Amino acid sequence: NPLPDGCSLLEIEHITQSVVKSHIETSQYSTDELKRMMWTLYSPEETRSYQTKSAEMMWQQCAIYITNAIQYVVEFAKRITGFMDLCQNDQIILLKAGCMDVLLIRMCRVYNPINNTLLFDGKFATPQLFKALGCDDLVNAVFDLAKSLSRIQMSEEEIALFSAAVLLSPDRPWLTDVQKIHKLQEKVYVALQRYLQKGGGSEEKLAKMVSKLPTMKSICNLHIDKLEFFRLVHPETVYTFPPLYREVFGS
Amino acid sequence: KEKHKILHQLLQSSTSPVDL
Repeated sequence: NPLPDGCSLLEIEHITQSVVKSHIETSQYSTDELKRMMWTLYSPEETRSYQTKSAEMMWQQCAIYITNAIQYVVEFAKRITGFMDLCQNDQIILLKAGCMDVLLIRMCRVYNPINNTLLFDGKFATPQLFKALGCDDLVNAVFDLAKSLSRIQMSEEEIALFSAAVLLSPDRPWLTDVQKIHKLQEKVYVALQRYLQKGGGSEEKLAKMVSKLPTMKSICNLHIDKLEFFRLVHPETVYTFPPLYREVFGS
Repeated sequence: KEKHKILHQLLQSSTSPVDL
């Protein structure tokens, strides 16, 4: 792959190391911890106790859980070479628009394809556990995406570079310095391509990763739609959600 | 700034991996 104008191999290597190091430092669970947790499942009784929660309670618990994860995404972004050189307006916009994308990509680390479970609040849960949310379509779409992302079998390095490239999307609305972000994304994308090539991964693997972007976008939109509907029905509950959640996913 | 107070704070804070 040709290098972007004015970019050296050394710089691509530096970006690769910076993104991978940031990913490892800002992943909530290490791969060893996840291996140990992978078979810690919710019992049928525990699943039923989640299913019998009120929608308000379940929404609030999920909002708290996602908010905790968002903080790790902010720290991931801050450690990516060049991100903190962007103006604050663009840093905020990229995080608001892209943090759910990063969480969806990272989700394949905490998904067990053998029993279709996802790590939630310390144990691995089936889609049925989230019934009380009243968003079965959103939950099923998330689990289906986790399944298809896990089939690609991305390494930690590939997850790191792919999520950084998605976060640095220059096509987000209201960005100030689109050109600067485009250059940054291009370097991270070339770093991902070169990493895949070095590992013998084909262009096909990259194409599979990129093919998930439309699904990720529709899940992000569905999440906002569900949140807006929930806010209409339970405005007082949304007001108790963590302020960071409301800041990121608010208007 | 007011609208994204927490994001601004998080972006300014120097959090070490240990803090995370």
